[in-house]
Amino acid sequence: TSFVKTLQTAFQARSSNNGGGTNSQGNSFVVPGATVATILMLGALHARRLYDDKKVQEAREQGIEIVFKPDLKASFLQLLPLRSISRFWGSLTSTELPVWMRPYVYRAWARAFHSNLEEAARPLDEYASLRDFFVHTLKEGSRPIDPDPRCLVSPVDGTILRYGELKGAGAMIEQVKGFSYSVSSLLGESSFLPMISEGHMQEDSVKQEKVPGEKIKKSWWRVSLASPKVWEPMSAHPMKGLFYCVIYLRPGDYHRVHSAVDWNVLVRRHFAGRLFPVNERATRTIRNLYVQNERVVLEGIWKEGFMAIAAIGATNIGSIELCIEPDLRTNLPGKKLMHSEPPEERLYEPKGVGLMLKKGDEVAAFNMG
Amino acid sequence: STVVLIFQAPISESPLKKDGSSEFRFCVGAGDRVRVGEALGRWNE
Repeated sequence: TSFVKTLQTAFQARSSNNGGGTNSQGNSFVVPGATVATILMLGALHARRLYDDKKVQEAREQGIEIVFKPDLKASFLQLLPLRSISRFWGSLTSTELPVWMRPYVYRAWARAFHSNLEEAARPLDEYASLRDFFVHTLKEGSRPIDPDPRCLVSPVDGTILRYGELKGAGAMIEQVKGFSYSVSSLLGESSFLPMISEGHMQEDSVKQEKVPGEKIKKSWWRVSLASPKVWEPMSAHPMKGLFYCVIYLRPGDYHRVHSAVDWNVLVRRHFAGRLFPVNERATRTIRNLYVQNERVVLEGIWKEGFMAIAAIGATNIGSIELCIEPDLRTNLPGKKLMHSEPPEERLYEPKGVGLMLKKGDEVAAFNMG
Repeated sequence: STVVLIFQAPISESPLKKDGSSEFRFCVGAGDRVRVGEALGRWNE
């Protein structure tokens, strides 16, 4: 704003020196000025992001772990209409661009967020809008699938945030050091997550597996106006050999989700939660970030047992499309103030078999807004 | 956006078998960049 004001002042001074200018001259001067100011602002934000990334990288190299620390900015975020912002961003990026402009815009995006344009399946000028380009498919063979039958592959392009084995009461996943959330909260109360109750740890674990649709006993839970339904750690432990992996997708990453193994998807759950950002700062400052945000969970079975994948939206990437259920709509206008309503659930037919997916099959896509 | 994968995987059935030959092991580390189709973890049979 100050930059534009400076330009206006300069223009007025010039006009008075020239004995007065016309309004049309003024407008033609201010508009490019505003454009330059916007470009400068975007450049500054990008530089800031690079600086923050470098700091985080340096901290990791030094073995310094990020610690949970809520702050005022995170509290302020809760007051913002993030869903409306997300939907507006989606509408904005859906605007069809002139053909001549498309390569410039997409190259600028790729440069800012480190995307590889060589991998895009179609020529750049064929993507009508930034939203179309964002969710582009890749050229055949760009992502070879590891053929080893004894391996589980990455479902997305991204950065590994957390991984490990789920152990102990409640099966908690660490968001960052100092704050964890329970897997049951992430997947939903009706999840058939294989758990064994306290005191039955030595029993044959297979007998303890729940079937889809079977409700977990609502032992104790709490509902808050400010947060969604959060399950407290149950007095049960995950069955032997239950693992997790959290992968973060940067804005420049390929945003389609593929199948990690051959499996049968039995159920889908859609949690219409909030849409906080999910960047490094947000994970460090917002409690239950992944449990609060809008997400789609697919659960099923593979040859080794339970399998679930949760695709979690964010402010900029708010909607999730399922290839196996094209009718599903996410990031709809918020109608309810409460964010604790149960998820919308769908069991895939035929019951007990569901939909079969092969390793590497496309499952879902994240969309802008 | 973020994706969380939760899965059961083979682990050593016998407490006497401590060589970990049938255990699932991640072959990635925190902070690693991964791409679709790259192995996250492996196990032996």
